[in-house]
Amino acid sequence: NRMHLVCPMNTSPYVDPQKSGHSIWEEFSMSFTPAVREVVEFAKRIPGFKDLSQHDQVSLLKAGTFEVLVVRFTSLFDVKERKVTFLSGRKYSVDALRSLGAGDLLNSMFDFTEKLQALNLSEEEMSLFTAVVLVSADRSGLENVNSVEALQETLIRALRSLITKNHPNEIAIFTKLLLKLPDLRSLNNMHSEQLLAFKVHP
Amino acid sequence: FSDPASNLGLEDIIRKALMGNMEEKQE
Repeated sequence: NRMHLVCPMNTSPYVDPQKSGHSIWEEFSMSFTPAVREVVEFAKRIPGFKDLSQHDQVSLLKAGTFEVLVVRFTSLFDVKERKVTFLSGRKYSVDALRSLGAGDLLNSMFDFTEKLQALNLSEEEMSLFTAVVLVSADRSGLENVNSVEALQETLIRALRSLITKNHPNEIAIFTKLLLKLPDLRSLNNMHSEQLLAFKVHP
Repeated sequence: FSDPASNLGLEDIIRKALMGNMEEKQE
């Protein structure tokens, strides 16, 4: 019976109390489905991803979609103004969202966004980093860990090479990026806890 | 234990998108 949806993958955090749980869920699902499809399309364009077994493709996407979305949608978090843009384009302040029930996850999202934006990555670097986020051999349920690991290593090498080429005097950027991976895991875990608390099925 | 990704229906969306929406085409 949650009354507010503080995830920016909604058009608004406010829920019409007249609506049934089912229709609220349907609307939420329709809101985030295009973003998930975009993540799948992105994954399909990663060289080597389609060569993995379908089971492992699904497992990686199930486990990593949230983390990919966090990286892709850092622009929704205005660090300076401390505001979050929802799908409708309307911005809500952190204070407003806190009063609606947003917890530590929101602050952690801002911290992550601030640190990632500070690295000033190009679109190509961001894209390759996102591929590294998705192709992680330590996700649960993988049937062919070696294949995923081999692809992961290829992608990490490519990212390192790109960062070295673009920032010859700032190789620390590569290390900082790799250190973002556990941060994303932590955000993913916090998000999962929120989802478990949120009974999505009416 | 409840799987958040399954709760969201993520797996279904992912499978359909991976298959190139074959199910939708058949419909």
